[in-house]
Order: sequence, then structure tokens, then C-alpha cells
Amino acid sequence: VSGGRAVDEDLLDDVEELLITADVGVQTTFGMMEPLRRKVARGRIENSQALFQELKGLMLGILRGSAASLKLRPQGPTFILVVGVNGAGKTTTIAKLAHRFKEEEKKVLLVAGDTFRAGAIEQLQIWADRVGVPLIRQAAGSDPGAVVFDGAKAALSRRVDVVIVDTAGRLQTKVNLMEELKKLARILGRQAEGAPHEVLLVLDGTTGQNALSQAKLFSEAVPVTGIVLTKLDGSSKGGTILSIAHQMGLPIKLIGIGERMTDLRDFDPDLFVDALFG
Amino acid sequence: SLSDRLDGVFRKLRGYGKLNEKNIQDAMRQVRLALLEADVHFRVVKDFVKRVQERALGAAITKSLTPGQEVVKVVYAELTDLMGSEHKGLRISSKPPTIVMLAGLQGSGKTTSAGKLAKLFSAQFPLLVACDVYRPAAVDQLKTLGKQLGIQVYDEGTEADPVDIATRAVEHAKAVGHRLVIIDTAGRLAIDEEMMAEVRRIKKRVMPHEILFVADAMSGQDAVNVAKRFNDDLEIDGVILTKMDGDARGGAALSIRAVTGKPIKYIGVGEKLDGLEAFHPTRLADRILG
Ligand SMILES: Nc1nc2c(ncn2[C@@H]2O[C@H](COP(=O)(O)OP(=O)(O)OP(=O)(O)O)[C@@H](O)[C@H]2O)c(=O)[nH]1
Ligand SMILES: Nc1nc2c(ncn2[C@@H]2O[C@H](COP(=O)(O)OP(=O)(O)OP(=O)(O)O)[C@@H](O)[C@H]2O)c(=O)[nH]1
Ligand SMILES: [Mg+2]
Ligand SMILES: [Mg+2]
Repeated sequence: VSGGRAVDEDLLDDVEELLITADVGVQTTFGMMEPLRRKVARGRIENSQALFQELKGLMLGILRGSAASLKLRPQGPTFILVVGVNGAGKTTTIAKLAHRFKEEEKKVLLVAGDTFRAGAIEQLQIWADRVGVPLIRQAAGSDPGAVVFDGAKAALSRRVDVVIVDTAGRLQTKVNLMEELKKLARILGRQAEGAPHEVLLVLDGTTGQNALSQAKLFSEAVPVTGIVLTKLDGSSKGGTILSIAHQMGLPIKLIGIGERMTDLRDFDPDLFVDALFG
Repeated sequence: SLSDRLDGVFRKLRGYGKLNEKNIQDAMRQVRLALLEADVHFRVVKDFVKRVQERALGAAITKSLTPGQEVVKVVYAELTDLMGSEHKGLRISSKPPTIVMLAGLQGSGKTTSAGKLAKLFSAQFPLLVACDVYRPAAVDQLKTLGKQLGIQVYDEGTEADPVDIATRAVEHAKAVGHRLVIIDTAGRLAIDEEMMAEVRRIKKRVMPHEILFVADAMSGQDAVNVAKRFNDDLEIDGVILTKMDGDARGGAALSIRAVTGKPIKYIGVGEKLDGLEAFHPTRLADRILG
């Protein structure tokens, strides 16, 4: 779409369509189109290339403040709690993170906090074995709080650098499940000062406007410190991240770009915006 | 909700008497916004609103005392026309076994839905087939579900070719007398040529009676492109829309229906294996319009 086209109503409509079909959402799209349309009306944007530059600038303005990296504490185990709705990519993301930390020669421990879903513990065990890190687990059906407690104890006694806790997927509107999540965070907090130090909310990149509700309700339950946006190797653009950054200012830390343990990248606003424009 | 939005549009009308085209335009804008916020695809919304507008202009809207309600009625009528009016369930073949294949993106809920279908149709002596040889412990997951339900699972571990697994599973089903075969496949991207070729091969070899596209109710705008690709490649027979127990509006259902013409057959309404319901278009209409 970009290039030397004349800036007319058709082009503005095309831009609006581009943003909406990228899941940017109506409110955020209109919020960006408004200043754009005003500039166009005043003749301040001479061609489509300039229009796209302007729009990219707006988007980067929203995103640059939110891009952040996942940092480990200088001392003591960093506790990372991974949360999100069903099927978003939590367990796979944990495998990727474990692999990354292992490559950085950190001592990693994983905790199988999903004791509910069929095959969940086996799935994380296979990943732990592939990456080459230990996994704390109990029998399927046991109390997730008990496993998390065990995991925290092990992390401290083994003096690991980072401990990553997997949790069962849960829809943010399920009050009892969100209460359970709060309980898991409390258990970690009682075992280690300031734990969980990182709470990563895993969002599926193919999700539409519900992502905002997920960000809001998960943040209300636990102190979300970062977002991981997964499945960006597909054709979805993940534009909901703009509304989330704009309305909530949650740090966007990582993206998932595939199913292998190496398919993890730091969130880069420039690359993200370029990809959105295709 | 759409009703509230439309009341907002038409409230200004009191005292102005008859509706004019501008009022209808404003109302249509509200319908458009409501649908976009519900994740209905941009183009699907455009076509849909055009039809609603034509119908609204032709209807009794201009003379009504409650034009907002009239517009809502038109939108409802258009939605149910689009989504279909009755529940379309799985068709059990007169020549058993009925072969069902599930396909869709990663994490959409295929494996869980396979278990749910097996439970729903347990009277058909179903066989679950583990054709996901890629995802760690996917076979274990399906076997665990089978155990929980007391339903047989056919698997060949993770070293065999899914096409061969499916083929041998059907042979096994016939030999043992299963009347329903439910094939779970690996999650895959619609743009992954190799993986799409795999499901095409499974279809060609096994010739399922029903191919169900499993889609997440919270899917965004891209659902339309994904559904189109799965339908082009597989000629799906229907859709299972999962995670409807959340607060996602489910507009992707409209887009998927609009682009494939295929019915939503079931909705997933929970993580447990009894969480599968027949799809009712009026309930989805309520949900999409808030
Ligand atoms: N293409 C792609 N697939 C991914 C990515 N991340 C995860 N997946 C796939 O998505 C599916 C779900 O991933 P999981 O890690 O099991 O998701 P989860 O959030 O732990 O799921 P639950 O525990 O059931 O809630 C799997 O098939 C993964 O391989 C990604 O970045 N790209
Ligand atoms: N709340 C809710 N969760 C669901 C529903 N259907 C599936 N799930 C959950 O969604 C997650 C993913 O389900 P799976 O059945 O593993 O999805 P899948 O499509 O087989 O995933 P891949 O094989 O990795 O592509 C699991 O946590 C399921 O329990 C539903 O209707 N409601
Ligand atoms: Mg998981
Ligand atoms: Mg599966």
C-alpha cells in the first residue's frame, strides 16, 4: 500500500482497513487516524509514503515506551510465573526461556504448576529433558499450590539462578481460577522475598480484542511484569498489543515465532511495526 | 450493547419525526463499530452492514416509534440468515465407521474437542486416533483423555507418518467394529505449506465423512484468512468454536461462516470433557451484539 500514492479518502480508508485487520482495534485505530486526518486536511502530508512514516511514528511512540527486556535479579533465584489463557503458548514459551537461560549458562529449574490438564506434566517434562534442565513435578491432579511450594523450596536449596513456574491455562473471567492464581503468587511470595519477580502474561498472537480483557483481568489478579506475544510466525499481526501498550502501559518483552525451543525473540517495536505494514 | 448504541443514535431524533438517510447512516456506523469490536472481519462487516442498510431502508424503520429496536431486529434477522437457523450436528454415516477429522491452528482446542466428541457420541463405540506426532506428549494427552472416558485410543507413538497412522487406525476400527473414528491432528499454520499438504494427504487417504475446523472463539481478524485456507484445502464440513465459556464476543464465527459457507456445529464451553454444546445462532447473535 505504501509508496507515492496521492493522499485521498481512499488511501485513508485503506490505512484504516490495514490497522483494523491487524487487530489494532477500533478505538486505537480511530485514535491514530484522528491526528493523521487532521494533518492531511491541513495539507501537511504530501504522499502515501509520508502518511506511512507519520503512522509508524505514532505506533512507535506507543510501543517504544513499552518494550522492555526480561532481566534476572543480580542475586538469588529470579522467580518467573507464567500465566495466560488456555492454549496461548505458556508451556512452549517456558521451554524457550529455559533454553535461552541455559545458553547464557544460568542454572535453571522448571516447576510443573499445571497439575490439571491431560498430558501437561509430561509435555513440560519432555521439554525439560530436551533443554537439559530439571523439573519439579508431582502426580497429576495434585494441588498446584503444593507443587509451587515444592518448586520454590527446591529453587532456594539448589541456589538456581532462575525458576520458571508453569500454570494451567485459564480464562480470565473464571473467578475461582484467578483466585487460584493469586494463591500461587502468594505461596511464591512467602518462600522468597519479592517473588514472583516476573509474571509473564502469554498472549496468543491470533487473539482479537479479547486480548485487552485478558491483560486487564490477569493484571488485576497478579502483578504482570511483561507480555509474551506468541504465534507471530503465522499470518496474524498481533495489533492488540498497541491497545494494551496504549491503555495499560504493560511492558512487552518477548515474542514467540515458532514451535522450537529457539523460536523466541525480544520484542522489537521497529520490526513489529514494519511487519504489521507487511 | 448494540441496543444501547442505537438508542443513543435515535434519542436525538425525538421531536424530529421521521427518520432520514443520515439517521440510518449513523445507525449503520454503530452496527459497524459493534461488529468490529466483536472481532468480525472488516470486509465481512462491510458486506453485512450493506445488507442491513438495504433491509433497514426498506423496512418500517422510518415510521417506527422505536427505530433503534427496529434496526436491532434487522441486524438479528441478517445474523441468523447468515449463521443458519438450526443446529447442524455430526452426520453419522449409514456405512460405519463414520470418520471425522479435526484440524486447525495451534492451541485452538482440537485434542480436547476430540475427547468431547467421543464422549458425546460414546454410543457409537468411538475410536480416538492420535495423529499429532509433533507436539511433546500430544499422544499422552489423547491417551489420558481416552482413559478418563473409557474410550479406545489408536496411536503409533511419534515415529510413524500421521497419514499411515490414520489409515491403519481406520482399518483397525473396521476390524474391531468401532462405528466412529475421530482423528486428532497436530496444530498447524494455514501458511505452512508442508503441514497443510499433510492434512490434505490424510484426507485423500482416509476420506473422512466429516472434517471439522476447530477455531478459538477469541480469534481476531485473521480467522477469516485461516478458515478460507483450511476450507480451500480440505473442504471442511463444519466448525467447532472453542472457549465460548470466556467473554470473547466470537465475531470470528461470523467471518468463518461468511467466507466458508459452512456451519458452526458445536461450541466448546469448558475444559472438561462434557463441555461441548450444539451451536445456536441466536445465542451467538446476542453475544456478538453485546
Ligand atoms: N506456530 C507457533 N506455535 C506456537 C507458538 N507458541 C506455542 N505454539 C504452539 O501452540 C500450542 C499450544 O502451546 P502450549 O505451550 O501447550 O500452550 P499453553 O498455554 O501451555 O496451553 P495450556 O497449558 O493448555 O493452557 C502448541 O502446539 C505449541 O507448539 C509460537 O510462537 N508459534
Ligand atoms: N475454557 C476452555 N478451554 C478449552 C476449551 N477447549 C479446549 N480448551 C483448553 O484449551 C487448551 C488447548 O487445548 P488443546 O486441546 O490442547 O488444543 P489443541 O488444538 O489440540 O492444541 P495443539 O495440538 O497444540 O494444536 C487446553 O488447556 C484445553 O483444556 C473450551 O471450550 N473452553
Ligand atoms: Mg501449558
Ligand atoms: Mg492437540
